[in-house]
Amino acid sequence: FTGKAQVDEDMLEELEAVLIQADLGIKATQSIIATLREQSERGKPVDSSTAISLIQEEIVRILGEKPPTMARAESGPTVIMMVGVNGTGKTTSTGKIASMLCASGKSVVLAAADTFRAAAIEQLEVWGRRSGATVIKHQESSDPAAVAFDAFEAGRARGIDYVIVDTAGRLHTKSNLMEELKKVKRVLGRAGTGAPHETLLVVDATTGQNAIAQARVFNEAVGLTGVVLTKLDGTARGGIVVAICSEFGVPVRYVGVGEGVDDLRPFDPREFAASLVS
Amino acid sequence: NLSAKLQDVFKNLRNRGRLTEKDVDLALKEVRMALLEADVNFKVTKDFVASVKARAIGSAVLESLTPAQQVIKIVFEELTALMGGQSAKIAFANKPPTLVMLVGLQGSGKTTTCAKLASLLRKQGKRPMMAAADVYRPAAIKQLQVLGSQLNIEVFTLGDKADPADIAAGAVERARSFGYDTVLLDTAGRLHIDEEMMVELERIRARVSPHEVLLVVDAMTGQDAVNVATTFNERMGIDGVVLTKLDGDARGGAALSVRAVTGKPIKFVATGEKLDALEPFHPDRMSSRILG
Ligand SMILES: Nc1nc2c(ncn2[C@@H]2O[C@H](COP(=O)(O)OP(=O)(O)OP(=O)(O)O)[C@@H](O)[C@H]2O)c(=O)[nH]1
Ligand SMILES: Nc1nc2c(ncn2[C@@H]2O[C@H](COP(=O)(O)OP(=O)(O)OP(=O)(O)O)[C@@H](O)[C@H]2O)c(=O)[nH]1
Ligand SMILES: [Mg+2]
Ligand SMILES: [Mg+2]
Repeated sequence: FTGKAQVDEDMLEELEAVLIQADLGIKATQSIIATLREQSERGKPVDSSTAISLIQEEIVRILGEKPPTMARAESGPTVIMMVGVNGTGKTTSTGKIASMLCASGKSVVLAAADTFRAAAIEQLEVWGRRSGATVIKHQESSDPAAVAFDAFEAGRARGIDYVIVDTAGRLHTKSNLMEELKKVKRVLGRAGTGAPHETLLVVDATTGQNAIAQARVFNEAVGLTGVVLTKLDGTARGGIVVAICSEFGVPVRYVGVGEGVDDLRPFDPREFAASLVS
Repeated sequence: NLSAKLQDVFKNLRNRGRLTEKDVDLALKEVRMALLEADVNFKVTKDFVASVKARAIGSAVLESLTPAQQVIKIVFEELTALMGGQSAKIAFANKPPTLVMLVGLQGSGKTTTCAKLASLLRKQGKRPMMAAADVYRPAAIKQLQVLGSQLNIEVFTLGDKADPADIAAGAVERARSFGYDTVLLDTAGRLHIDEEMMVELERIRARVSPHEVLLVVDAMTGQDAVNVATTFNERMGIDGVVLTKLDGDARGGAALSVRAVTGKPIKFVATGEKLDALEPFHPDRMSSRILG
């Protein structure tokens, strides 16, 4: 008797299927299964409920036990910049975050820095009304950096607590659009020390492995401080954030669970890990 | 990439002389990895690899001097055959107007695709109009109206307090009286598990009997693509798929997943934010993209 525990290969295969179907991706999945196999080879036999809690522990470890609190400016408005590819929920999430902040007694200005897409400004204005935030906008096709700058200046002048900059959706493969985003960030940095204090990548939970490329390019371009994972009210599990956290160390801040103004929750790593594999 | 990985697999096995089934299994492991990395659904991948194996074992792979190339060739051919083969055109009604309805998850690109399709059909000699049936999303109607005015294509609306089925019916009526031969109906994004919203789609369909229902799917969709496609197909009966945002670098495995579970063809691909960025689907190009 070697003392080596039986590794139930069928069970491991089943767990691998669960993780892959949750969009963890083959790389993150294989590393988690390897950790599991290692643990079970150290002698303790691993049944499926033990395996599941070991996997959840590992996922929580990768995601970070407790996401750090949002950064705050030392003086002047705290600036949050929302970025991401097209259609992920940036504008909606901007409205939800604004509403949450206004409800807690903070004052909020929204910068309508998507000056390109049809009715983008009108869409944000509706969210301004719903949340109680003021919307700063320019003409369509104007310079997004100029809108961001104006919004910051208006915020600073009026003693506003938060300025949230909603940017246009852009594919990370479009270098001219990524340059435009870098300019928005530079201009904010010149307007206010440390701005933007938070840069949140908005990721659609239905996204597959491409989310990793999105995170990599946006992180290299403007530096990410967090992720907002949207549309978790669907059937997609959003497992790609595990790979994002593991590779870039960017924590998930909030999850979007619907289209209404209150459909935003702070991220709970344990609850999320349990939803991926249970 | 897959070709290089397969070369490696077979290089190491080469010295043992003739290849065995076990050697092919090693190669298929790489194929499976490549498909999963490309976001092809887990179960669809399993079935696909099994069909590739059946062909690989039965074919010249075991005898071949270039087994890696043989495997790639089989995979590429199987993928292309699976995704192609069906008519990828819109089926126009014998008696106009033809009603084309766009459905899908939130943010997949329906509104933009609606305008692009209207523009494309006009270039093909049709007289299209659009109908704004998304009464939920802030400024959704405005969004379609702005696109309509950019194209100089009429957008029918009853405002955001109206019932989407009434909007659809009103649009068809408008088309009949003004001689439009195609109506492109833009609907609100919705979850396939939102019962109320799926019932709304069924009510619209019952009311106006669309000739063509197109499911709009984001090319970066992961494993969830099969759940979405299956449900929309079961509830609505889709006639085809539009795959959007192919101007990015998503491998687009969702294309294979959706085709495999619904049997419906991908009719168009959207390749940008501009209104001329809509092309017919090419299964061979999609296959090489998926294989990376
Ligand atoms: N079900 C669900 N839908 C959401 C969620 N967040 C956003 N949406 C929907 O997703 C769609 C796109 O949202 P937007 O806020 O316009 O996305 P965006 O990233 O600003 O889009 P672009 O600016 O065009 O890149 C809308 O229909 C939203 O209502 C969510 O958490 N759950
Ligand atoms: N790069 C790129 N962006 C696209 C493409 N198709 C649509 N978009 C963008 O994706 C975002 C969402 O497009 P919409 O047309 O609003 O999507 P939708 O499905 O109507 O969204 P909802 O009505 O909220 O469900 C917008 O920013 C579009 O410009 C495409 O093929 N390529
Ligand atoms: Mg937006
Ligand atoms: Mg729309």
